[in-house]
Amino acid sequence: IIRTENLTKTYRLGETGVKALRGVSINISKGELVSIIGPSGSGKSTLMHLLGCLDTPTSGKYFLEGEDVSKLNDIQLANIRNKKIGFVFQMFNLLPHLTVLDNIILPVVYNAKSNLREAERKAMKLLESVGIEKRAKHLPAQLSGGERQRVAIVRALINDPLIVFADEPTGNLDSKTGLEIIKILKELNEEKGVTEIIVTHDPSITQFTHKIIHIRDGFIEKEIENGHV
Amino acid sequence: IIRTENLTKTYRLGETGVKALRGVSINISKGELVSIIGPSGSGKSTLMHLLGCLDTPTSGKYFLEGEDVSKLNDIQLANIRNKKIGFVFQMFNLLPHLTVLDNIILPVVYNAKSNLREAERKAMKLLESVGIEKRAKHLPAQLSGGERQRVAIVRALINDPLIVFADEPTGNLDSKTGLEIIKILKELNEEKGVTEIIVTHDPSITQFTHKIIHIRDGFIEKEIENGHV
Ligand SMILES: Nc1ncnc2c1ncn2[C@@H]1O[C@H](COP(=O)(O)OP(=O)(O)OP(=O)(O)O)[C@@H](O)[C@H]1O
Ligand SMILES: Nc1ncnc2c1ncn2[C@@H]1O[C@H](COP(=O)(O)OP(=O)(O)OP(=O)(O)O)[C@@H](O)[C@H]1O
Ligand SMILES: [Mg+2]
Ligand SMILES: [Mg+2]
Repeated sequence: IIRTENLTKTYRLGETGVKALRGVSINISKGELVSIIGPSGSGKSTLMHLLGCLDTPTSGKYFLEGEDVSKLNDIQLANIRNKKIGFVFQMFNLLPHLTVLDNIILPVVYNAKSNLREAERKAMKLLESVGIEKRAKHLPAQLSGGERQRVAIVRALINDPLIVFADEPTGNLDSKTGLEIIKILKELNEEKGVTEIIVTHDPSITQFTHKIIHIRDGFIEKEIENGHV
Repeated sequence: IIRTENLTKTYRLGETGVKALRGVSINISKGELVSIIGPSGSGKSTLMHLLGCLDTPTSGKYFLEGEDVSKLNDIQLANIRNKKIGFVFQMFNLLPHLTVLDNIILPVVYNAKSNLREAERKAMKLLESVGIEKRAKHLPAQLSGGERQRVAIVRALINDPLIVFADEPTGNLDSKTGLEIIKILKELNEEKGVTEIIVTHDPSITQFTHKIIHIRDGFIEKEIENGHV
C-alpha cells in the first residue's frame, strides 16, 4: 500500500540546508502494523509527514496504493489525506479555539459525503473509549497533556482512515492509559485491517507491530520483522 | 525547602468546576530529587504549576523556603520564579518568534544582575551538552519534537535555579537522548545540590530519585522513599 524510492527531504535554512531524510526506500503492505524508532532528530516525523501526504519530498518517489503522489499539489494532497489518512501529530495540533468535539469532527466537515449528526455520535463513542467523553465541550487549553493527546488520537480515527500515522501517540501518557491506546490501535488493525505506522520509543508498542523500522540520521538503518506477531 | 498544607486547585468551567487537586500536603527537603508519577489527568502538571509559582491554589498553603507564597500576586510570583526556579513545561512553551538561543537567555534578560554575553556563552555550553549547539540560531518550528524539548530543558537551567521543576522532560526523547538528560539532571543535583521535582512515567528517571510521589485523582496516593539512592 506504501512504496517509496530513495526519498530525500532537505529543509532550506537560509544558506544551509538540513538533510532530514537522505534516501529512504521502504515497502509497507496493506494491513501491516509498523513501528518506526530512532534517535531524536533522526527524521521520523519528517518521514511521517511525507508518507501522510502532509508534505512532498525534495527528491525520490512515493507510491500510495500504486499512485505516484510525490509531486501532487496541496489540494490534491488534502484530498487524499481526507479520504484515506488519519494522522496523530507529535504536537497534537489541536485548534485552540475549537472544543474537543469540534476538533474531532473537523475532518468530517471537509468530507462531502459526511453526516455531522452521525459523526458527533461516533466522536462521543470514541471519546468514551479513551476515557474523556466528559470533556467534549471543553477547549484544548483546559485539558491535561495526555488528555489532548487522546483527543488527537480520536480525531485521527473519525474518518475511518485506510492508513493511520501516529507520531509518538503515548509520549504524554502514563503506562495504563498508554496501554488503552495501544489496545485501540491493535483492534483497529486486527478487526478492520487498518494499516498503521507508529513512531514511538515505547517498547510496549514495538512489541506488537509486525515490523520495526530503525531510522538514524535520515537513513533506514535496518528493518526487523517481528517474529512473534 | 517546599512544604504544602492541603493544597486544592479547582478550575472553574462555567457552571461546573474541575477539581484538579483535592488536598495535597507534601514536604520536600533542600537538595532532594523527587519524581511524581500518576495517570493522565491526575493533577501532576497542576501541582507542578503551583509549586513552581506559576499559579496559586484555590485553597491551602504553600511554603517555599519557609515563606508563605500561597497568596502572592503575579509580580511577586514572577520575581520568585526568576530568582529561584527553573521550569521545563510539558508542552515546552518556547516562543515561536525567538531563536533557540534567545528563548534560552530570555530568563536572564529579566534578571537585573545579568550579563548577557556571559549568558550566551553559558547557553551555548548547555546546548552543546544536549547535542544541539548547531541549532542555536534556528526557530522552534525548525526543530524536531525532541530537539525542542532539549531547548526547554536548557532554558530552565540558565539562571542557576535553586529548584528545577521538569514536567515529563523525556517524553519526546528516544532512550539514549533521554539518558543524557537524566545524566545532566543527576549531576546538577549531586554536584550543585539543586532540588529537583520531575513528573515522569519513565522508570529510568524514578529509579534514581530519592522519593517517588504517587498522585491519583488530585490526591497523593502514597510516597515511597527510594532505598537504593
Ligand atoms: N486550565 C484548565 N482548565 C480546566 N481544567 C483543567 C485545566 N488544566 C487542567 N485541567 C484539568 O485538571 C485535571 C488535572 O490536569 P493536569 O494537567 O494537572 O493532569 P496531569 O496529571 O498533568 O495529566 P497528564 O499526565 O495527561 O499531563 C485534568 O482533568 C485536566 O483536564
Ligand atoms: N521545518 C524544519 N526546518 C528545518 N529543519 C527541520 C524542520 N523540521 C525538522 N527539521 C530538522 O530535520 C531533522 C529531522 O527532524 P524530525 O522532526 O524528522 O526528527 P524526529 O526523528 O521526529 O525527532 P524527534 O524524535 O525529536 O521528534 C532534525 O534535525 C530537525 O531539526
Ligand atoms: Mg518527531
Ligand atoms: Mg501533565
